Amino acid sequence: STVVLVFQAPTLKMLQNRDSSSEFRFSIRRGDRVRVGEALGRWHD
Amino acid sequence: TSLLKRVQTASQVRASFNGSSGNPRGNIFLVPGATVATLLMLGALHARRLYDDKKVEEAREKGIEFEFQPDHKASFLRMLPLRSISRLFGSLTSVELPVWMRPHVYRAWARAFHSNLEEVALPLENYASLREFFVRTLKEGSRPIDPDPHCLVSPVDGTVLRFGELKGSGTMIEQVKGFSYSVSSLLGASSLLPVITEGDMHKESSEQQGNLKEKNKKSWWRFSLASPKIRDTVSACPAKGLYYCVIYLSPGDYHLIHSPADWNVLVRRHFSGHLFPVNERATRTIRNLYVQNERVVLEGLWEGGFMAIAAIGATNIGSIKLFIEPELQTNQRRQKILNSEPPDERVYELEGVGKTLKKGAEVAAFNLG
Repeated sequence: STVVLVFQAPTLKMLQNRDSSSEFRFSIRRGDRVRVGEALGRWHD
Repeated sequence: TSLLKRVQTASQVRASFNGSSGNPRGNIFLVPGATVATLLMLGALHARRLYDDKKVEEAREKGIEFEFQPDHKASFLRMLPLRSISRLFGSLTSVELPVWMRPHVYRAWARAFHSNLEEVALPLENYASLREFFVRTLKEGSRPIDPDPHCLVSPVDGTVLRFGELKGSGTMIEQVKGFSYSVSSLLGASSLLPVITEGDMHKESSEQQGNLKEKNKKSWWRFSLASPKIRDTVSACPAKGLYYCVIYLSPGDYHLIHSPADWNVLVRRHFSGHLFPVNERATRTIRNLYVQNERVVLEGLWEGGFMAIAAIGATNIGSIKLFIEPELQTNQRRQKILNSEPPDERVYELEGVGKTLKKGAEVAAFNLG
């Protein structure tokens, strides 16, 4: 079985600068084993 | 054992009734022989699978990227009654096991698929069937939820296959090198996925000063739910800051799905498709694997905007149980002839906020068969 997660990251900065990308950064790599509750990525407030 | 004895007795009675002068021992060994042959075959298949997995792992470590290559085995899979096989597998694994046998069976399963039995919530004897054991819960504190309010957590245990940002026209996710599938096909044509068409781009530039979160709440889903329409997925581009992550769960993994963040689920969609396997090989050989397979999609809003989880079934793990909608039945006998028929959709509280889920809350479970 497989789970696909699609999400929009918080992008408040985009309101000021439309060319900037999101502050969201993945903290995983391909092939990593992840467990429930572990961070997939983070963003700055 | 009793079945075996009965077969042996019947064959002996039949031989004496017919006055057969042949040696009845030939028949006696027929059933055990077939059983041994089946076990040997299953063992060989499992060894082959472990070997393939190891080769794939080694290749991945070396940075080798597998390319899409359809083969005759994939074509053959299409001809198999995979749904019936899946349902039969589910029935077999639902059989209640004798209490003395349970720890042996579950330990064997754990050894074969690398499950950690130390974190199982209940004593092994308490799980009446393999199916029940498969959707076991874990001991309190086995899966601590990252407390950082600025992080998104993994909804499942598994291996990260792909992740990244959705860019460019068509909003495509790469299945493997050389083949991609569209997110709109995965989530459904009436998805709330924030895409920007040419007309939207002009409109959006005049609304720059608006509050993004308010816009998320009001425009997307009201627009999409009130007047669903099929978008032109080819010309549409994803809105900025839209990401995806594909996680594969192997048979030994903990198979419950948790909420990756605090969010409100607004819509559920159930696609009754095929039940192809979703292992590494299948992703390389079957086109649109995730788009063709049976799946349940949950869509809603969180503080970042749009969020969707697609739980995709497979031959062995064919049905999905939703804790927020226990009455939903999946992996049912096929009623739809064409897979292109629209999915079964349910809107949770059209005028409300949907179903509220807390970060780390149990959302769904994959069942055997």
